[in-house]
Amino acid sequence: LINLSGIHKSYPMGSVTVHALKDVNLAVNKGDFLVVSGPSGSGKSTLMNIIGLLDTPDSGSYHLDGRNVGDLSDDERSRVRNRTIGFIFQNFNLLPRTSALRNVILPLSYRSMKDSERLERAQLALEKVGLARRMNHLPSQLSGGEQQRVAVARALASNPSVVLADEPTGNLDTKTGQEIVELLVRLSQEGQTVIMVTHDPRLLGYADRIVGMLDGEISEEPQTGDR
Amino acid sequence: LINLSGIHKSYPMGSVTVHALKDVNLAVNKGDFLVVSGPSGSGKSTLMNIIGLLDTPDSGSYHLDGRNVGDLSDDERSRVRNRTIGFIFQNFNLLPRTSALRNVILPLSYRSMKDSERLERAQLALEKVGLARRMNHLPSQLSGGEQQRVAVARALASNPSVVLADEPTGNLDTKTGQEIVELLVRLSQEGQTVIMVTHDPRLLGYADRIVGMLDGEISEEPQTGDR
Ligand SMILES: Nc1ncnc2c1ncn2[C@@H]1O[C@H](COP(=O)(O)OP(=O)(O)OP(=O)(O)O)[C@@H](O)[C@H]1O
Ligand SMILES: Nc1ncnc2c1ncn2[C@@H]1O[C@H](COP(=O)(O)OP(=O)(O)OP(=O)(O)O)[C@@H](O)[C@H]1O
Ligand SMILES: [Mg+2]
Ligand SMILES: [Mg+2]
Repeated sequence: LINLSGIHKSYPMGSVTVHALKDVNLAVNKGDFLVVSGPSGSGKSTLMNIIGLLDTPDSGSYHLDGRNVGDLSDDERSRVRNRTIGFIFQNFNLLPRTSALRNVILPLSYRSMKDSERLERAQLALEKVGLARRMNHLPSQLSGGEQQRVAVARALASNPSVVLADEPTGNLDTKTGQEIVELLVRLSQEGQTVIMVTHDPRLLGYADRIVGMLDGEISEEPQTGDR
Repeated sequence: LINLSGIHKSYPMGSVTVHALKDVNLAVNKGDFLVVSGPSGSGKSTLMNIIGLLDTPDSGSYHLDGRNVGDLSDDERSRVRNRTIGFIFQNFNLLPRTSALRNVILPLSYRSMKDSERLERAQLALEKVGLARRMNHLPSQLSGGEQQRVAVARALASNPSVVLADEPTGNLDTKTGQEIVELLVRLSQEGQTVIMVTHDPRLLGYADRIVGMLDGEISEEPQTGDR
């Protein structure tokens, strides 16, 4: 489903260049639950942004469902992204002046469905992450972990075929974090493809596969065996 | 050093009121390393904001170094805060249009010292958190964990007598996170008072004392014994 080949990404900073991704190759099958792990600054979010069609590599190719993403126009990329991908951002990226509920409804506005269905789906998604009683709060009226859960709900409400979760539990206590990851596991069991970046070693056990990153390179691809 | 008594904090939200803190009592001695733990939404950041003089309780009293903080004017509170407290925010709160280095220098501008000394302290603080090669990056040019570490460096550069760390390792891998917490432990060994909110059970062992929060209340105060 996802095929990255020879991916490079650099940021020239005056006299120094930061090589965020160096010759990255990665193949992900439909329904996989892949965990990406690695030190701070090793390139995980950069990788996720490329997979999520939010950023383009300097070189190399990215095939999504057989199509070479590099061939798409900006409009086509946006459309594929909105239809296919649900992104849980490391820094949440919530709209500050609108409620949790409206933040979750927003990506659904790209899909054709009744307003009442959008509302219902958004409410259900927020209930699933334990925020039934926080729907009308603005992000500034939510705790850090509640904001993170709004970001999770927003990514899941559109039922995307690919879920990209960048550190989805960094601000959550153990129990709440586990509930979120178990949500993601269920999605992959139902056929959605999930890629989760995490620093929490306790979450590695949920993965079908674990990929390590170090200094911009994929450093290992051990199998975790059956779940 | 820090004495909270009968602290209440609520947020009226139309027909519903969120009771974020209910009758909180807490005494912290100089040089303590206190860890505050608890589920998402239990009131930890609200508590930290009150201790950090960023917010005021609805009722109850807060004595800091013997002075009743409620008696201070806004200007006096700001001055006490800038002189005494270093705050590591859960959401970092970095200035987006200025470099990591300038973000760390900023709180030092409240202290009287030469510009060259401010620069030197800021550089040292950034080196201590492993960001020597990221000093000129803007926050948007940093990874999540790097932004978190700039927030840590900024709080520590002014050598404050009270360090309030709200989830300082949520975006860090195990090794980098441990380095940050060991930094905080050293500060407390040198006489600074440290209060750290964390969801990571592996960090509880660093504490002199652990306080649990649940639904706005302090729910336990077990001693962890000697370090
Ligand atoms: N726009 C940019 N300009 C310059 N350097 C950048 C930019 N974005 C990222 N970087 C650098 O690229 C490296 C990889 O960043 P990335 O965000 O992918 O790391 P990460 O693995 O997600 O880290 P973390 O675990 O801390 O979130 C970092 O060292 C960062 O400083
Ligand atoms: N300005 C506000 N208006 C309304 N409710 C608020 C406001 N700020 C916080 N709350 C609510 O108060 C409760 C406590 O918030 P707080 O940020 O202290 O939690 P926390 O323990 O730090 O959680 P986390 O671990 O998720 O960061 C949360 O349920 C939150 O929704
Ligand atoms: Mg990242
Ligand atoms: Mg908090």
